Amino acid sequence: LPADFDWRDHGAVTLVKDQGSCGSCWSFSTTGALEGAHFLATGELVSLSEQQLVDCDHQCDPEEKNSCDAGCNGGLMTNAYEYALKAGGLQREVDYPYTGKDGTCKFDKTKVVASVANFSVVSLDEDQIAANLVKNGPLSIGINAVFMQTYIGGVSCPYICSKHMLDHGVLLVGYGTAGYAPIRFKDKPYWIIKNSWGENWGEQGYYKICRGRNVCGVDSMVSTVAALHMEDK
Amino acid sequence: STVAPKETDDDLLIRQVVSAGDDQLLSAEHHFSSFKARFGKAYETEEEHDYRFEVFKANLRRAKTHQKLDPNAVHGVTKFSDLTPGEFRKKFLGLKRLRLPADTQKAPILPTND
Repeated sequence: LPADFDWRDHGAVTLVKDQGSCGSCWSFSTTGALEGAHFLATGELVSLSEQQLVDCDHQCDPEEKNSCDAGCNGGLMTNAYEYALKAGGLQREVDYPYTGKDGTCKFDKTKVVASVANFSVVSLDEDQIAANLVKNGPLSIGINAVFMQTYIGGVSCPYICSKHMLDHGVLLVGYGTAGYAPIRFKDKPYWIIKNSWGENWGEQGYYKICRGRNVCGVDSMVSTVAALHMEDK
Repeated sequence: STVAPKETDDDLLIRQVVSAGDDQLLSAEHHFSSFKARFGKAYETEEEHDYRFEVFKANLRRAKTHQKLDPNAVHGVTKFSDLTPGEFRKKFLGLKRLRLPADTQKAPILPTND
């Protein structure tokens, strides 16, 4: 594995988006992963529609039938992959733009641009997470966002942050090693996370969190998706 | 509350020394005015304004606590500083609990050497 890796340097990440006052983080995490997978499969970076997921995806957890994707009221990335698999794929952002509100489904199957081939969950092991990131593209992850409300920059590495209270869906796009931590007089390896709160939050919309001990549950809910190649379609 | 050994870090005992004069120098009112101007915040009534100011002050204290707990990052005023933690959760978070079914496909183990 390379010591540092960032999918932004390889053209697999779209610009930072803004979910507005809507609990649709899960849809942004889903589209981010599929955008990366579609880029790897086709060489084309396309911004995909979160609103399609907000409006049309009501997929339920197979183990908990009353836990379903519910637009601004929350959802789950693995459910959304399942929806995309069944629906045939996602439209472009420009064809089905984001409104930040729950609406009626206006999905047009003829305008699908990216399709899911398969998806899977990644083990808790940090080397496996890094390997899947490098091999398969950006990964959907869940995180405990308690420190994110006040985050401005730097490598976040709280002494205490529950790994069991995952409440925010984000996108893992890379990792680095040179996050110098002055207090510890050593370099601190970190994950690079794309958020969906606009560019005026964090480090131009990104969050850095330290690696090594599943801080804030960052390693607990990781999933990867593969996109269909053009010839498969 | 207690801290489980796994949650701690070897460096836990080293704490950043924060300038004690910061609070006196920068008042909450000044911070709130800057916050409103920077993020284009406006409140419909005086009551709402006063309430948001109280929330803002609580968040300043919270940011200071976060800074102590998370000294490698920078914590402070963000566009969410006029929201209570509950409002923040309701409006900007939305991840449901994952319950993996037994037949969930697990990613194959990849080689990580070389």
